[in-house]
Amino acid sequence: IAPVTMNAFELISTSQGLNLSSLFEK
Amino acid sequence: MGCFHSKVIKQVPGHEDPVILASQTAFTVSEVEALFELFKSISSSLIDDGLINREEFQLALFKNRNKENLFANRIFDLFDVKQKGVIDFGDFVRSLNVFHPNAPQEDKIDFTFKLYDMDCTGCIERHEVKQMLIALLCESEMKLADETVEAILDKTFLDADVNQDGKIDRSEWQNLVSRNPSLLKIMTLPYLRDITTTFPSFVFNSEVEEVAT
Repeated sequence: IAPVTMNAFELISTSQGLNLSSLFEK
Repeated sequence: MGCFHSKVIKQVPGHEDPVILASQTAFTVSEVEALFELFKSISSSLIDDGLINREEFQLALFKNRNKENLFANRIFDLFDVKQKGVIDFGDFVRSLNVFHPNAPQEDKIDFTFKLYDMDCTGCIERHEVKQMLIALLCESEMKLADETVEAILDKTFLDADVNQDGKIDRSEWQNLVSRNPSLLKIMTLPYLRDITTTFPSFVFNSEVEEVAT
């Protein structure tokens, strides 16, 4: 998907810093 | 005397009573205790003081203590409810509660609104979204021309900023999220359903005992 067709928040929400599941990975 | 069970709670300094935390959240007492195992491992990774500092939080997220990340910092600030520069166990459990699959949608919407309202003005402003977008592009090593970034912002605000005042308020955010539920995907951690199997050692450290009286 071309980024320009995406909502900015859709792109932002792919940040690794927002993915808290990595807290649970030992 | 009849035989019945009651709970005896051993207080451990430095963290809140798991029974009370369970009563305030979607977690069971055992799940709160399993979360304590996770909390202990994060909070002792650099300084064993029973508190999670910013560096420990980043280390747990990225397995790298020096990786500065705008979004991880923002999450840390929201977890640091009392704004002490550290996350205590109560903050940790109550904040993770918002990420529970059973947590109310409203709480998840509120959390994301605060996350993106970086200046805490009560609105998500265009310059904030641009700053986050640029941070995301840096993080993912994706290069986009400034005109492309502006075009994404134009499209986003055209969609979200219904009253066209140049910023996204709480009700506009709620409206946008209801039309784009994937924006809340980051707010649900299925891991939280299986926390007792991920950290089974909580059983050996349980503070809540069943005793016959």
